[in-house]
Parts: sequence; structure tokens; C-alpha cells
Amino acid sequence: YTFFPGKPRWPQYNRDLTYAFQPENELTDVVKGVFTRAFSRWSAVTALTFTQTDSLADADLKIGFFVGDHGDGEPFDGLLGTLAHAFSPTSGRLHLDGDENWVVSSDITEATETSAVDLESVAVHEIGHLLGLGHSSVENAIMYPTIPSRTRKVELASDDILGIQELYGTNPSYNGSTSTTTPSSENEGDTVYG
Amino acid sequence: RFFPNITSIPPWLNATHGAWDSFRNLSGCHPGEKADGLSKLKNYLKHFGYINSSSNFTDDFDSDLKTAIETYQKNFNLNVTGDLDPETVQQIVRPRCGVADIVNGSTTMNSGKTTQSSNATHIHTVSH
Repeated sequence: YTFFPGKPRWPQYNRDLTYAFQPENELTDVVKGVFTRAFSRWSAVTALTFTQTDSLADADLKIGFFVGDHGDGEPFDGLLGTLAHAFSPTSGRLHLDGDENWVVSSDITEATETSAVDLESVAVHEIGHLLGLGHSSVENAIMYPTIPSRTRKVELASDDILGIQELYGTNPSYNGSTSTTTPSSENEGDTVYG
Repeated sequence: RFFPNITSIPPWLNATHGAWDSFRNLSGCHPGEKADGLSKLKNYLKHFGYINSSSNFTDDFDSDLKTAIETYQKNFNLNVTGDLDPETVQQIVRPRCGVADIVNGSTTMNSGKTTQSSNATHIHTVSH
């Protein structure tokens, strides 16, 4: 695991974080639920908590889908290429490329569609950046920058857990078990995202 | 574009190529060569932190590009050849997170870790 330079993290007095979605995206509850599950994977292993709020202005973490140049100096590039990006603490911005074909459910391993991207897999990865983790060279880690196509990769690996717990400590309810599962995939030879 | 499952994606969307597919044409390039598209690849590597230079990039496979590719290969557990071999190109074209691997020249991914060099295996001693 790695950290951003200077090891930025959310301060001790603000470990109960709120998140909100860009209102213009008009996301359905199903899509919002994907992010709720993604956040819960990180809160399960640390003392951090995440609560959804309707107020984007007041939220610590701001999630939105954008197309092309969206004003942060990091324009999206259309289908595939860059899928999403997020900023280090305490910026709180998580942006996803609205041009991708985001699959919301969990059956992406059945895909023949090479441009299909599993939303939860990318959400879990980007939340890691929001919390202060950089990219990892460990291939089964969530924080590895890419994953093969038709793959759902949402379980934190031990590398991810050790990294986030170095920043925020351990959730008292965490039983210490770490995932050693590999990404579920029907074809690991092809492309995709991270 | 949200799809509840994979079968709901219309077939015509499958025909579109990814943003970095043109890099596949660079497979097999070696240092010293010149090839259309290498300047675009240099911009890619700059974006993800592998090249610091901000000058206008040429299509020459120069030493800076070789060094950048070697660093990239270390970070992604590839054979460190400095060439654009097929395995490296295959990794480069994969869609990915837009956050740089190397931020402000610093990383603790593989390339930033201290490795034991061959020299380190020699223990210098003085006998008495």
C-alpha cells in the first residue's frame, strides 16, 4: 500500500464522514446503494463511519458523474481510458466518467461487452483515495490501478486493510480476518479498469 | 450511462474503441526508434507521474521514455526491459483510475522501494 505525499488523512475530530451526490446527476436509489455498500467495506475495518446526506455543500465527500472537461483540470476522455479519479484528504471530491457503461448489478462476470465497467469495484477503489491511500503494486489489492475486464473486485485485500488501518486504526468490531480472494472473472486476459 | 445488468447494454455500444487503443500500434518499439504516437504515449506517462519533463514531446524513443517505461514495468510487476513489449502495451491500454501512480516524483509502489542490489550482497570486512 502507499499514501499520498505527506500522508494526508481525515483529522481525528472528523472521523464520522458524510457523503452526498451531485444533484444534477439525479441518481437512483439503486445507484446510490452501490456507493453505500462501497463505503461499508472501508468502515468495516476502520473506526470511520459514513453517512449519506442530501446537502452537497455540507458533505465531507462529494460524488458526481461528469463528462469531458469538468473544471478540475483533469478532464475525462470518453469511453474507457480514465474511468474515475478522486482527491486526497481532505478534498473529498470523487468524480466518475459519465461516458462509461456503468453496470450496477453484480453479474458482470457474464459480460461479453468489453466496455462494461462494474460501478462498485471502481467506487471502492476511489473511496480508498478519498481516505488517503495511493496506488498499490499488489495485484489483488483494491488500490491496484487496473483490473481485468468482466471482473468484479470489491473485497478489500490484506494490503488495503493494513494501509487504511495505519491511517485510522482498527474498527473494534473487526475480527481481523482478511480477504485473500482473487477477483471474480471469466476472462482474465482482457482489459479493464481500476 | 447506467445499466442494471450486462444484458441491458445495447449492442451498438460495443463497437466503440477505448481511449488508448492507438497505443497498441506501438508494440515492439525499442529505444532509438521513432514512431508516430510516441509523443502521445509520453503525455500518458507524464499524466501518471512517470515523466517529469513539461517540454513538447517528440515521437523519438529517447532515454527519458526508456526510464519511464522501466519504472512503469516495476510498478506493474512486469519484466523490466525498457521496451514497449506486448505485455507492457497490454497493461498500458487498460482503462484505469486517473490518479497518478507517482505524485510529485514520489511513490512507494514497487519502483519507490529500496531493493537489494547485487553490490549489497558483498559484506566488506577487515580481519584482525
